[in-house]
Amino acid sequence: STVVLVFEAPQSFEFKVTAGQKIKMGEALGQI
Amino acid sequence: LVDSWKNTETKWYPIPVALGLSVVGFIQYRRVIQREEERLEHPKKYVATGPWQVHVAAALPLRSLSRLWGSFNSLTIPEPLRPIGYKLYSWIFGCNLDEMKNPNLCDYPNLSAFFYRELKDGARPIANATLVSPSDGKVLHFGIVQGQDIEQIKGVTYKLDALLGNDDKSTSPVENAILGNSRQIVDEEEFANVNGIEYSLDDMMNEGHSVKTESAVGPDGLARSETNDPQDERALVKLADVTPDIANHKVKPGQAMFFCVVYLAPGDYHRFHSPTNWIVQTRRHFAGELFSVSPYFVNLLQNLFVLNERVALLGKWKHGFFSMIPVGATNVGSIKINFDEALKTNQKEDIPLGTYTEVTYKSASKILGGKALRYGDEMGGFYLG
Repeated sequence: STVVLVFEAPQSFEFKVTAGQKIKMGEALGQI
Repeated sequence: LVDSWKNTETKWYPIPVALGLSVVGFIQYRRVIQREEERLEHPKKYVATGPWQVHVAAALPLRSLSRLWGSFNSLTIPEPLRPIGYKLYSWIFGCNLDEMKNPNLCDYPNLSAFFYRELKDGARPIANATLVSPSDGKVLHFGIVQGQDIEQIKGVTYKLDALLGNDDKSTSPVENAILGNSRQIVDEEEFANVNGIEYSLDDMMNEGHSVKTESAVGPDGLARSETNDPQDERALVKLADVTPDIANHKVKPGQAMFFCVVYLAPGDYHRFHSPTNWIVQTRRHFAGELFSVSPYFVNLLQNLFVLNERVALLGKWKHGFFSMIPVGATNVGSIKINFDEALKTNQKEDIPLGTYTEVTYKSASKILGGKALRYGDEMGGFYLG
């Protein structure tokens, strides 16, 4: 199963993850 | 009886009988024609293109297998066998049993219950970030949506409208089916599921299904941000005033549309939570296949995320449009949304591929125009089969 997020954000939004990285619920995905 | 049988005169009326047969024949003929037309408009099965693995997967009755898998895993396991069985499963798939809310393995009657286990309070602290992960898993891919294209893997894209659906009524039924846009609009106050059973959304929301909503929304009808806005802690976020173009997914100047895909492996905690403060306004349940969504298949099968059955939750956050789309897979074909009891996924009905049923949550809060969710609120999860 997967969860896909699609969202509008300011262009300054930055993902704080890398592809293939393991992540836990509640950990930072991105920041403005 | 014998006398009646032998001596009763039989009167035949050729013209009415012929007329009746003609009518029955005509009705049957019309029904067959309609059925064939519908089949052409909405393909019920994915036509496989790609390497042999894709053809094999497409030939399998994945939805039936998924339901069988779910039924099998719902069988009660004898109590003495539970600890050893779940420990073996945990060892194979890397589950961390220390963070389970109920650590007594004997209390889980079957693998489905163990799979949908809860975590201890505080096991997943919510980070101080604009956006947090909705679930445990692996980040498969992320980036910016270029025009309408979302990158699945390098060089392979799928369409945003195909993933989320759109309100464009100008496309033909066949195009719509391919794009995943053939829809059954459901009324805001009363809506029907695919079986035609009607539910009252107000009834659902007012009878204990929206307890968490109330805690997320203040008496003034505004969502509260408690922990994730360091500059403005406990400030009220005026989500009611945000008016994104949800229907067409258009962004405002200076903004961009981003995407992120998180894959949940079999051993992962399989509930998903709200990744930010936002309001869900619409739910679109797309019928589809149940291919595996493992990284291996993501690399192999083009358009995987728009072929599989999924639930697109559309709404808004303080920066505009926001959506979250749980996508089903063969082993976890059922998607549950806690605040939407009418939603039934992975059903036996043969619904045409790419069509969807739309429901709005506007009556959950008249002011906010939908169901309000805070950072970390549990939204639902994936069930085995």
